[in-house]
Amino acid sequence: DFHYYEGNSQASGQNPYFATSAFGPPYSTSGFVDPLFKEQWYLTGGSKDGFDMNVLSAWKRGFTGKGVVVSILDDGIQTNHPDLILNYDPRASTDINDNDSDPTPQDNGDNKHGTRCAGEVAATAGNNICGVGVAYNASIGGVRMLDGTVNDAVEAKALGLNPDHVDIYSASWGPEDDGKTVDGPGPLARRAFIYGVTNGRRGLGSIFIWASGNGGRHVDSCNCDGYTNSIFTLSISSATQGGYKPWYLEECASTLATTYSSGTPTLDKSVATVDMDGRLRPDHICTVEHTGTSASAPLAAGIAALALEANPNLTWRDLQHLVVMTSRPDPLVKEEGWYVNGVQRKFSHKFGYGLMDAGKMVDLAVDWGGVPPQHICKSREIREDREIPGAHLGKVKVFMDVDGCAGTNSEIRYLEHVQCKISLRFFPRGNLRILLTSPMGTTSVLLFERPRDVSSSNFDDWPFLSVHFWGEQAHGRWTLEIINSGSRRINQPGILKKWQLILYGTDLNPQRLRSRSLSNPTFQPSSSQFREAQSQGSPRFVPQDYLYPGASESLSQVQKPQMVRSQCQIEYWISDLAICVNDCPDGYFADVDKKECFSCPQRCKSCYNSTSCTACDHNLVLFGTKCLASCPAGHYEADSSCEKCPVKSCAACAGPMGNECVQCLKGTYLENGKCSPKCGTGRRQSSSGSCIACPVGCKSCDENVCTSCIENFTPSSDSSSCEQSNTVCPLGLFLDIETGQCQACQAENCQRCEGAGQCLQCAHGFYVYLGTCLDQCSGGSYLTSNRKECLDCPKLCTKCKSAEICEECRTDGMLQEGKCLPHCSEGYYNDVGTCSRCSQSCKTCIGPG
Amino acid sequence: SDTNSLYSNHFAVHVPSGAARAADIAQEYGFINMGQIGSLANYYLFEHPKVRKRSISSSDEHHTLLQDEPDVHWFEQQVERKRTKR
Repeated sequence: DFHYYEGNSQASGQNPYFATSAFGPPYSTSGFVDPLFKEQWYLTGGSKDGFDMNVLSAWKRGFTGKGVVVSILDDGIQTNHPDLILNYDPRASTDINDNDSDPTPQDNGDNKHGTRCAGEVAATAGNNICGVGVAYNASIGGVRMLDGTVNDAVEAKALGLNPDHVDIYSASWGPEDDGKTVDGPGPLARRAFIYGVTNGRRGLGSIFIWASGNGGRHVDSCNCDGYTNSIFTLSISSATQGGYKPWYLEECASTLATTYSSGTPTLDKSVATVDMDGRLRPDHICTVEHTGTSASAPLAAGIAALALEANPNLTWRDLQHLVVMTSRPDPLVKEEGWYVNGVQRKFSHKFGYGLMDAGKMVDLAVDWGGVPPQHICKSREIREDREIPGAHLGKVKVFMDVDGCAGTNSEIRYLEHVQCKISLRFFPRGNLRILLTSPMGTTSVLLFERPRDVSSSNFDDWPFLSVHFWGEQAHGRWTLEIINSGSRRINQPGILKKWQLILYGTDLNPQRLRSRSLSNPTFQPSSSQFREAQSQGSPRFVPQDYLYPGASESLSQVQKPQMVRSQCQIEYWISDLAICVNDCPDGYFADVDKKECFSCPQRCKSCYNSTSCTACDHNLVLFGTKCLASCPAGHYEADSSCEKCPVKSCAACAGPMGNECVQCLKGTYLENGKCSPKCGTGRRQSSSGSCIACPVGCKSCDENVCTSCIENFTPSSDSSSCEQSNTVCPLGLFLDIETGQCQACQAENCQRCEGAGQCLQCAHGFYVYLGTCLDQCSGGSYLTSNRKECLDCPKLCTKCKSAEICEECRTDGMLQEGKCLPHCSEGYYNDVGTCSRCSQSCKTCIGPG
Repeated sequence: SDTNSLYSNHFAVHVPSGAARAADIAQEYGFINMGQIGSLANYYLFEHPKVRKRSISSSDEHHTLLQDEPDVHWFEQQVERKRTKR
């Protein structure tokens, strides 16, 4: 814990930094202004890999949370904390425990939670106290509700506090995370959620941000917490400074995204924020040790506040879409468990769609046109007792064909949340793993095993929520699998009693920008909300046609000079921010003679001068002195810079070695990572510019028709393939030349082989793969068109239909038009692991439009 | 009644006919009307001074009273919920 604040004199305004605190960004790391800012590694590129949540980018665009109201639902808030007092909002505060309006925590040494969370959101910037809130100009309040008996009415009161005034509610609590509880909001709290999203924020919907869980040591699943498992909450998980899963993380299918938090006490830093200066430690008003999943939700609330300032017309559902679209898996891909859904978005049961990115959130928010109305499509309820086997790894698999309510007013073509409401009996309940697979083939784990859940045997209409199908189609076959995969012995089988799908989504494409659609350039939104927005003034940083109310006012306040240059003594002056700093921050370069920091070119993180970048913003790469969305042809990406491929004939390569080509220039063909004008024996040139294997036994081929055969093979009767020459050995045996005797092929289900373990032809229903016979091609391989063998997918590809059509790429590959490339080609941009086309005639872009 | 539950002397009550009728009902049956529950219109919190603040049994007597009152469309005796900080 830290004590930087020297007494009341600063609070009375004598400290010049305090006087400018409402506006001045906290860029100085001198220790004099916002002394804990330098400890806020999650804001300043201080993760172990240099990532952060890109908050500075949002601040630089002028968004600091001004005009947005956040309330922390917890054990209260210290209303007179010097780093909160300027932003404290009594209308976003109340004391439910004592039934009065003062949310000051009871000072027993334990009630500092809410105050700490509040500091993460809105600690004031530019003073000499603690660190800086993510939304340091937002209004902040707190509800005292956890310091007493909690019941349904208490929760409903908290969730429904002043909903036309409070924009965002942040909660870092929930049912016990003991690995055996299944509990959620009661009828009143649920009604409060519904009231909030339908009526709060004058009809735009309250934003409920929830810490996704804290049951790591108890192997809990946040799908069993009805608050994070709710469609009304944005469920937020945590990542360590190293980009890994912290010990307290609970995995589940309802987690939407992640913010940095803390890791092991000694190896990873925690979160720096304000602290409650209780009577036991009156001088300790700051801390660098805020930890746990509770540190994550307020950071997410702060980022949401920046997005709401950028576009005050966002609805509660818009915000969820923005989080899905802008969260980044790449800082967290070192941790295993990432999958790609049917619309090519990476998701994880640990981190949802990835680390929240404030810069991208506000960028997209200003352009966001608003999602179409929510449709809810309920499937029929299947009431048919099905046995859940008691044997270890026994499972029941059931299907449901749904049409997404096609042809009705509830039609869903683009999914958002999916709930699978299940009633079953199985003892112990914690043995179960439940999987739901969508028509597009995405499998989401609705429930992981909970070894401590041995006290109950039922799920009664529990609506397991998954956000992993976001953007996918609804119609088709859904598959539910319930597996007895726990380690405890079972005495008798269980019963799946009934299940039902409740699908949420839209009939129209939800990705709409103001004045255009991401995917349909002819789309014109026509809501009254949008028309109203267009009639307002023009803010900076935002193109003329993306107008919205309020932004011009808030930006003009941010830009209003708070200091004059003559006040700047030994430091550098930043004229566009009107502040003094010791060192030029990211995005600026120093002119030593003029003692001034000047802006780098757009998208530069650092630069030599106004034209030459030395490092780029996240997701961009440095090519020479320019920042591009991807490396140009003939280059590969290394440490966010572009390097030349070592071989001239490479159009794209994965690295500096001569055999790391992944795409060749025209006239050459890719074989084993190299480009050559002709393919080797047994391989043919494909239209995609690579060499692929001929069918088994072929020496050469034209498409899949053999044109010559290898030794011991002869052309078939129709001359289209090569068959093993007749030998004296029957099926399943081969002639051992040394002994002259027939020996077993050894590979199971093998009919013909050229040696032990070298199968060439398998029995019907089996396919040759690396000399063995498989009943199906495993991930990373595909079935050839003659349906006889499995071949490996191309390099960087983990799932493919053929050598030419890749469906999923490795984490270091980007899917572009059915190929996996190390980076997107010219004319494409990185759309979360997938390369999407830039707008027509655009050569390089970083996003649609 | 759930043996693991701890019941309080608070009752959430839905009275669609409004605040005046809710006040009458509270007075008629000896409750103290604590007011509307948050932003939920026509949902009120009643407290009964003669019901134990914490009990492992629900109060059947007051359940019957509220159940028989035609202007009460729904009610719920409040049960303690274990909620932990994360």
